Amino acid sequence: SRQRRNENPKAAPATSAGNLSEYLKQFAFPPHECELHSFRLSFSQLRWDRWIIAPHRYSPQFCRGDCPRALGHRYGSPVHTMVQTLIYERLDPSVPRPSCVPAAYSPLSVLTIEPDGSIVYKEYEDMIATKCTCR
Amino acid sequence: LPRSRGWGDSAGAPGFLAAPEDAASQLSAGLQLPQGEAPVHGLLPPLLKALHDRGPRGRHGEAPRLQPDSRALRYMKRLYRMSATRDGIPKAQRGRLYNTVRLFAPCWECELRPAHLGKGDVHSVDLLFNLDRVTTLEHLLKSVLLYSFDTSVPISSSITCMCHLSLKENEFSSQVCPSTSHSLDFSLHFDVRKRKWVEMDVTSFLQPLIAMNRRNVRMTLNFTCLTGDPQGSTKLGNAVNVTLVPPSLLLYLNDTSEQAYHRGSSLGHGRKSSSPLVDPPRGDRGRGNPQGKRA
Repeated sequence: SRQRRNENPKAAPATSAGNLSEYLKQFAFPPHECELHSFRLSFSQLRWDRWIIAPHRYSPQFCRGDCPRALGHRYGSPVHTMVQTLIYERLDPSVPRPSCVPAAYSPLSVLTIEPDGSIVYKEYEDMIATKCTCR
Repeated sequence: LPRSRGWGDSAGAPGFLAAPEDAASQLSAGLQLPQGEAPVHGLLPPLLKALHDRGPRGRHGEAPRLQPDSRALRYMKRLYRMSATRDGIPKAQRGRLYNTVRLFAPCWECELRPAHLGKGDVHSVDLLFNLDRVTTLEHLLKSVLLYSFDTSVPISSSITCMCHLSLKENEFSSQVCPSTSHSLDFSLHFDVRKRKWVEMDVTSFLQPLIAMNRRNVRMTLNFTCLTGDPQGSTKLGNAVNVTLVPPSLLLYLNDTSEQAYHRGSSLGHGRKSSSPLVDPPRGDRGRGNPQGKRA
């Protein structure tokens, strides 16, 4: 756009970067985009609070939403995901479209009473979803 | 995971997150593999396996469950608050390698009381700890005997107990009277006002047993308590008849299973940490730590 302005100073100013991304959004990203949603679980709901002393509540979170056709870096999706989209669209619709799934987790510390009455504190991996991706 | 009915089955909502009225039985039902396949136990992470067994109508029904001692529960809740954030996320503490801490109360103890116990006489307690719950993938980093005392008995502000701890072992199964494999002398100082717990590091004492996957640890504790603090301002005074609550055994472990959270650094990485552990929640160290310095 700088080149155009040099050649023709009176031309309409180019669309600024901000507007451009908004402009492009309407084509690339679905309204219900794949993203992380909150879900607060209380162990008493499952009646596990008799064995789980702490924490009382826990937010595992979950991923939900549509995976757009043009994925790119926005979802941290591997190339395979785009290939799968192409297969679904052009070769074999029985091959599923990529799904919106967790991509990263954080651990959770849990304090429980064992059947023999002993008490255990343990840190479990992958208990809380923190990021979503399309795969 | 092999396809099993209800677990991630696209038709039904994922059993884990949904919360029907009777979620536990839904979980139990949801986790059954079709007939003829090995029970699902091996696939479940320990947390779910433990809960899956104990559902109201768990596979084995309501297993009788012993309730832990309230003091032990208070101690572990404090350890939890110091180790995890309010949301339950493990705190990042440099040099801390344990991801599991187990507290065992003695499964029986008999106080070997002579007929008439005068002040200053030696109290003797025989303790048995059953460590069945420790899994093979949980490796011992540190073991601590956790002492507290019966505050219902009026005690002067500070007392010192001289203790002799001996480990009992049956070299061969037919042996009737266990022999003492090794023993440990130490003193414990209680300052009643300031704290409720005293931790006695017995890692080197128990390490050989736990390394050999010994599941029953039997020890005898002989102790005599006097008022005062030999290293503090008050001299040792007369004997006091104190009820030393039988200690709990605390094991700091590194669980190397897949489900457990593993911190980034290992022992050999980067700065050589002097101790594989960050100090556990403070009670006070038993002054008489036999090694003289931290294990």
